Amino acid sequence: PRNSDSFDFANYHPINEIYAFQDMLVAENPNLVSKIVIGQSYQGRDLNVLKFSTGGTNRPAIWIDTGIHSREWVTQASGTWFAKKIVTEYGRDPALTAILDKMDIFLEIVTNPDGYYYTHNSNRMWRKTRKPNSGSNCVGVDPNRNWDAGFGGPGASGNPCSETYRGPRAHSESEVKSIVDFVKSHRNFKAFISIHSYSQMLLYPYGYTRTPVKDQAELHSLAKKAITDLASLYGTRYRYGSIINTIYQASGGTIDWTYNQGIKYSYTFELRDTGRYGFVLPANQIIPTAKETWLALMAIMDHTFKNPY
Amino acid sequence: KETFEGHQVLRIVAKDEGQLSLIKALEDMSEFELDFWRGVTDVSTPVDIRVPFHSLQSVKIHLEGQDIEYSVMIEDLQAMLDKEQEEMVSAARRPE
Repeated sequence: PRNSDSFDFANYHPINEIYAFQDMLVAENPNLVSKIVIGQSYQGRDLNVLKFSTGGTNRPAIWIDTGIHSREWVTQASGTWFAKKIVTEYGRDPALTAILDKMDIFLEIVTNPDGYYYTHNSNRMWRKTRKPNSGSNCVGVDPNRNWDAGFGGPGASGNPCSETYRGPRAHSESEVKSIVDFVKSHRNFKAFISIHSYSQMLLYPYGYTRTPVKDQAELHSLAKKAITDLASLYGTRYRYGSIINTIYQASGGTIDWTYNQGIKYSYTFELRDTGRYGFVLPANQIIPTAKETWLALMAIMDHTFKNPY
Repeated sequence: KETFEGHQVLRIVAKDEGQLSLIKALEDMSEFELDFWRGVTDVSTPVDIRVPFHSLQSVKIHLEGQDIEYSVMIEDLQAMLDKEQEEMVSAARRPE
């Protein structure tokens, strides 16, 4: 594609094409979008974050990431669509415009680039990072069990061959540590949304403990609003609740850490499940998935904007 | 490149908590080399498991022996991945 308008959002793309798209978006919108490299993956790929900002210094911010589990291709594809949506709707959609006039949005589309590359070239079903584990032939860590929130507790595996291997220590994966360092140094994130697929859920902390978060009532009611907005487009039904009550106990998870860092509006999505394809969601489902998810994202971002803390 | 010829994805539905525990126990049966696409949650939520071809018969016999209901969500995973790849290639050629 010559420009981001002609990028084919209705198909899956290898990492080089997504990275080229990001650069195009930055070049086309220099006053709104910039690219920050927050670190390198184990294999040396840049960890790119798109920053959408209309100015100001260290404004309150919203984080969105997609693709931390590499085989969940609809998430990276949706993230690409979100990026374009933000630039096209700024100045048109009053709610998004109001948000961006006061806050920044950070979007990491390919959160696990080594894994994503591997899904395109070696193993379509790869989920973890690609760092070797000493003393084991099995490669990789589940980056959604690697965070310092109940790390090592139930709901994660100590076996390097498991799909939910937590890693040798919290933040052992550069893909995780880079976000940790960035969030800590920024110190002004107000919402953090981590996007997975598939099973149609919108979840809030905690996953590692049954103790409810102190903001449970507000997070629950906002989740309900978000999934109601999502369903208004195609009728897609989501479940919602805390991770431990809605799925199962999972320790070392992303949003448990972000919530414990003081980011109240911490959510994780599980995108579409048609009941037929699992991780191999057909490409014609990308745009409908992204469109309906955008409505839920807007609900969370708008609430964050209107309820400063 | 790893292929998934003959791998199936089974959608399993537990009737009760007892069956749920039996499905959960499959996670520890490393000899089957199962890949849980959707893990065990509650009775009302299906569990999806990718089963390699070499384990299909054993896993199905195991489930049927426990009277656990399942259906085949994906008949041949590799066929689906081949289709996905074809679509990507043809989409990439389209602008030319």
